[in-house]
Amino acid sequence: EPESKLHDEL
Amino acid sequence: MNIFRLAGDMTHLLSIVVLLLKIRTTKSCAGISLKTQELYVIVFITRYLDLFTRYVSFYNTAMKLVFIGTSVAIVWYMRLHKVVKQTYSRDEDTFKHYLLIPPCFILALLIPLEFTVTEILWSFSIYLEAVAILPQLLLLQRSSNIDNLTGSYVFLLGAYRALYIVNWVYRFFTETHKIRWIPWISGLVQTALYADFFYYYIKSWKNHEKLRLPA
Repeated sequence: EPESKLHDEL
Repeated sequence: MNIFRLAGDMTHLLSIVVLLLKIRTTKSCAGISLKTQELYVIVFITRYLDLFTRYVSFYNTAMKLVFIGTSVAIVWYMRLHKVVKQTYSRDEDTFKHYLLIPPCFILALLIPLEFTVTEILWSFSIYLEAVAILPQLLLLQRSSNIDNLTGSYVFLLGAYRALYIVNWVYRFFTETHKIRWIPWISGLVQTALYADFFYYYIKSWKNHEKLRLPA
């Protein structure tokens, strides 16, 4: 899962 | 979602509620920097471009809408509301905030998370948020007396990113084990900019005296 998909934060 | 991130988001939301409360109840935005508020509108819009393309959770979508909506509402109040706009400290809010945008954009082009438009804008938003408070801190230094709601607003705003840093440490050790340079370094810079404000705010709170920042 590339880092950018980690945008689960606000 | 961990408790630190939830606390961070709630603190951020509370800071916006306090600011809206101040503007609506006192019908005044004295001591509030319009330039910082305008930068926040840019920060939220460039960060939440995936609002309609990627669904993370109801909470995530709802909070993004609240942050965009309230930040636009605050700029509307300060620019257009017939009573509130008269109370804007135009002469003291002189930080040239537009000068912050090119360096953040160039940095986002040099060090983006990924070379895609959305990720470059996301990185831009992270860098811009780190410095967006500067006009507000300058205005506080020029304000002779800082009212409690304004002081609380800035304190909560600084505290939210400090809680996010704790959240990042927690997630590093429990979840991702990955270093996220862009948000971490920007978040540290952002929180560090509040350092002297935190010092004077806590001192004034302990000594029960009016908050004053040295010029």
